[in-house]
Amino acid sequence: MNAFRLAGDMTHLISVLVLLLKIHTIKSCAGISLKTQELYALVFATRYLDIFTDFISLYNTVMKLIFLGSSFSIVWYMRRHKLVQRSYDKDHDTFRHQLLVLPCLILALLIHEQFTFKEVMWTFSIYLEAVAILPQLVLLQRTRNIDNLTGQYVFFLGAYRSLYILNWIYRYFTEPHYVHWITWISGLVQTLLYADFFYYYISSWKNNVKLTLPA
Amino acid sequence: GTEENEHDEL
Repeated sequence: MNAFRLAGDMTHLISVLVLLLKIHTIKSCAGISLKTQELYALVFATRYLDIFTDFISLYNTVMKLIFLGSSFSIVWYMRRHKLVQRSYDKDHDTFRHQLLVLPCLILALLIHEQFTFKEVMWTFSIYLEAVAILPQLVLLQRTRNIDNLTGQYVFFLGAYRSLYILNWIYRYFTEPHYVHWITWISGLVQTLLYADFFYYYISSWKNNVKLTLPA
Repeated sequence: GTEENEHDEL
């Protein structure tokens, strides 16, 4: 495993920990989109169908369990935990996330590497992950005050995506036959969605002012 | 035979 991949996984892990810290410790999910969190739970549930059948490494299995467990517990917290539930910004989190699921499923049925149930589900999860951040970005734009933890959560998620691109470039040049168009194009689309956020995040950090996104 | 597609990334 190269350094970009490891750094990508670690920033992904940090983003989840930042979010769990906010939810579990501060008992607040203000500014967090439940729609995005539900999409991520669906992404991991459909991507890691191979968790008990294909063993790659202990690292992979443990990370998969962490991402599955954390995504479902975040959804549980936001839906069921009394205090956390109360801080949920339901009125602004109105993105119709179901509308993303069907096109991704159709696309996965049309464009995939192998037509097997597991592989189509895996491809679906790749397409869905690419757009799953959209409800969260829309919610951020509607939120007047973006708190630090929410900003950091999205920043680390974006960092994870950017590092994965570097990982693919590295692997392309160092491993024979390493060509994965579906993953690359989806990953590129996903990373581009963060570009606007990154711009405002970095400039607020540079100018030492509170993060706000233009309407 | 058909080769299983191995996904080693998360």
